[in-house]
Formats: sequence, structure tokens, C-alpha cells
Amino acid sequence: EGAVVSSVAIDENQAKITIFNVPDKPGMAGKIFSALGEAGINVDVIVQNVGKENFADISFTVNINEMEKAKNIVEKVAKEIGAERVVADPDICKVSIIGIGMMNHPGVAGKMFTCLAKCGINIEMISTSEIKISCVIRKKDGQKALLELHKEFIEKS
Amino acid sequence: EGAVVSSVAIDENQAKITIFNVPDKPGMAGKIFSALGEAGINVDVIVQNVGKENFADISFTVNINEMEKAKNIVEKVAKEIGAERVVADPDICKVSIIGIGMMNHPGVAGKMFTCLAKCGINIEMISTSEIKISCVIRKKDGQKALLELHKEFIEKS
Ligand SMILES: C[C@@H](O)[C@H](N)C(=O)O
Ligand SMILES: C[C@@H](O)[C@H](N)C(=O)O
Repeated sequence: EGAVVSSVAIDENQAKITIFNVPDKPGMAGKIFSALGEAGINVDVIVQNVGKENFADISFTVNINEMEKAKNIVEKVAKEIGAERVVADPDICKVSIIGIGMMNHPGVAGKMFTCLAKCGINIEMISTSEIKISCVIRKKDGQKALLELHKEFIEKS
Repeated sequence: EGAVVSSVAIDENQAKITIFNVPDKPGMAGKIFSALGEAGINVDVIVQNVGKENFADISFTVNINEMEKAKNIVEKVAKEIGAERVVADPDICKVSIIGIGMMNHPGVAGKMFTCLAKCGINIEMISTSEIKISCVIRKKDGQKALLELHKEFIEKS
């Protein structure tokens, strides 16, 4: 399965913002991201997992230079929609493995996550598409993660 | 911004599985997805948002035909790692908008989420990459969502 991953990448210029306990009903995500869009803020990853007890958390990443602006916008919307609180965290990075048809190669995800675990790196967010698996981790772990993922997926194949 | 989205898609053959309250420490995601990989189960979306109080939920989707097999595997791992419980849900579908460089078109995500909200559709999971924004919603809402997203993004541009 090593052959299906064509590259590994890191983005060390991102910050994450989490809106905790967004009411889990239609229109909430729309309000948040329309407000960001109107302000011209480029959003990279958006992650939302299933809600619990009628609330869901929504996280997204932006360029670290836009973190304060994005946070201010989202705090306004959070008040309007009755979300609990907003936390901005610049101390992250995003590591990704990129390849074709990864969905058809079971084990690629497990291999990536195990590789990070072997470095003692905690995975904070996961987002995927057919061609990319991305993990948000602590910024300090980024270079180590990149090195080990490269060894695991690129050098071994 | 309508021009940046080249297609909209639906996948009505997926089920979602959520492992609730996974201990938020290195190695947990690795164990779960290695077990699925060893069983040859193809995983599509994987979503994990930031943890709270040392626990995080992990959700993923599989072909509906593999749901039971995947659920059984994950329940075993969940026991081993001390996760709280596993819930499998076949009553979903995944709708996506696909385009180039969507990150550089602020507002695309907000437009998609607002479009779904206007149909009264609740967004249950969100996962993104540069070329794709996917939402997991109730299966019954799928065709309506596809129609409206197509009107919004394809017919209007
Ligand atoms: C939480 C948020 O995604 C909500 N379910 C919505 O549809 O907007
Ligand atoms: C929750 C899970 O992702 C855990 N943080 C891990 O690194 O495996």
C-alpha cells in the first residue's frame, strides 16, 4: 500500500478555531461560514463530527495571519446563534498524505495514524478526501511527523 | 464564486460509524483504522474534531454493505482501548460540491451550508479538502439536497 501515497506535506502556517456547542439545527453552519466568506477569509479544513444532545462542535483552520480576524467574526456569530464559546489555537500544524484512490487501499489511514503514534504524537483533528488524509497536530510535532511519514510512505516504497 | 464549483455529487450507499469517547492519546486512531485495514474494509470519510476532557469522537463512513462487519471490528477495538460505545447508522448519505481551489473562494462553504439550511436539512458531519466539501445528512434529504445544490452552484453559473 506504500505505493498509493505519492507525497506527504505539512502546513505550518495555520491556526485552528473551534466553536463549541453549536445548536445542532439547520442554518448554524451556514451563518458561521457565510460570515467568514463575507469577510473574505480563506478557510482550509472544516471539520464537524456528529452532534450530541442537540449540540455539535465545528472547527476550521485559517492562515495564522487571519486568526484574530476570523475569531472576532465567529465570536459575533456564536453569540447570535447561542453557541457556547470560541477557542482559537495558533499552535498547530497540518500534516497530510496525498495519493490516488486511497479509499480503495484499506490500511493507509491506519498506517498514517500508527506512524504518528509511534512518535508519541497525539492526533487532534482528522479530515479526509479520496486523495488526502490530513491530521492536525501540535506545531512542535510537525517536523518529526513529516520526517517519519516520509520514511514510512515515500522512502519505503 | 459560483464558477469555481464544477460539480455536485451524492453518495447514497454509505453508512456512518461513530466511536464515542475515544481516549484522546496517541495510538487510538492507529489501532482503530489498522484493524479496519487488516479486514480489508474501505473507509471513505474520516472525521475527528478536537477532544474535550481527554476524549474525542471519531466517525467514518463505509459502503453500507460493510457496515455490520466494520461495526463488529470497531466494537472489539473500542473495548480494548476503553472507548465508550460504537454507533452504526445506515440512514445517511453524503453530498459534496467539487471544484478547484475552493479554499481561495471564501463563501463557497457558507453558500453550500446555507443552501442545505434553506431546505430545512440538518448537517450532521462536515469534511473538506481543497477540491471538495462534503456533508453527511439524513438519507431522506439526499435527493432534495442534490437538486438544490445543483441549482445553486451549477445552474446559476
Ligand atoms: C451544527 C451545524 O452543522 C448544524 N447541524 C447545521 O446544519 O447548520
Ligand atoms: C482520538 C485519537 O485520534 C487520538 N488522539 C490518537 O492520536 O490516536
